[in-house]
Amino acid sequence: MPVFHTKTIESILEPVAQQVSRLVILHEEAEDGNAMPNLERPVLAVSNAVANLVKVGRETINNSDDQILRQEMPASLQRVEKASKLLEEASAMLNADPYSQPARKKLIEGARGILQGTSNLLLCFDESEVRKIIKECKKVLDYLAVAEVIETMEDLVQFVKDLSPCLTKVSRDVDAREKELTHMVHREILVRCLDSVKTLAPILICGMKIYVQLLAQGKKVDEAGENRNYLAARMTDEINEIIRVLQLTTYDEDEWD
Amino acid sequence: EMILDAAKSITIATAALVKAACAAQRELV
Repeated sequence: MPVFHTKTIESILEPVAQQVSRLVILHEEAEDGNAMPNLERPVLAVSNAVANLVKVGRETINNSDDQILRQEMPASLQRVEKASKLLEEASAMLNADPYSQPARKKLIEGARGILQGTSNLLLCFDESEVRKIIKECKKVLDYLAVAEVIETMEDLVQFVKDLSPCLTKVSRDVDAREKELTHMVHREILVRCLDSVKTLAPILICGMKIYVQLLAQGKKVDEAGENRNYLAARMTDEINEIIRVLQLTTYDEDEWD
Repeated sequence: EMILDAAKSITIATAALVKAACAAQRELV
C-alpha cells in the first residue's frame, strides 16, 4: 500500500520518515537514555537547508499566480522553521546535559515537525501542479461544450486548431502525471481515460465534419447531430474522470476490491 | 523544480541528524 501518492514525494520523505520512526521507537522503549552525541553539526546542516527552503519557498510563492498556493504554503514554511528552532534548542540542551530528557523530546518534536512541515509543503506544491493540469483539462471541456454549435467548415477548422494544442498538452501532462503516481488503480484509470480521449478525438472531428457537410447540402442532420453530441459527451465524461482522479491523493480501500 | 531540491536537502540533513542520534543510542545500549 503506497504511503505517499507520488514517486517524487515518496523519494523525498521516505528516508527521513524511516529514521524518525526509529528515533521515536527508541524513545518510547526507553532505549535512548544514554548520552547523546554532539549534534551541533548535523543540526546546523538542517538549519542551513531550512533557510534555503524558506528562501526558495518564498520565491515560489511570490512567482505563483495560484492563490491557493500563495495562501497555504507560508504555513508549511513556518512549520519547518519552527521545527528547525526546536532542533537547535535540543542540540544546545544536549550540549549542556547529554542525558536531558526534555532535550530528547524536543529532538523528536523537531524531527517530526520537519517531516510534517516538508510533507505539507510538498503536498501544497503538488496540488498546485495538479491544478495546472486541471486548468488545461477544463479548457478542453470548454471547447467540447461548443462542438454542437459548429455549423460551417470554417468554424470546424478553427475548432480543430483551438482544440488540438489543448488536447496535446493534456495528453502530455496526464501521461507524465500517471507515471508519477504510486497508486496503481489511479494510474490505470488515467491511462484508460487518456486512451479513450485520444481515440474519440478524431472520431468526434469526423462526426462534426459529416454534420457540417450534410447541413451544407441541405440534408437531414438529426442523426449526425446526435452522433456528434454523443461523442462530445463521451469525451467530456472521460476528461471529467481524469480531473476526478488527478485530485485523489488518499488510498481508497474500496478501489482494490 | 528548485523547491523539490530544497526539500530533498532538508530531509537528507534531518535523516543524517536522526541517524546520528539513533546510532549513538544503539552503540551504548
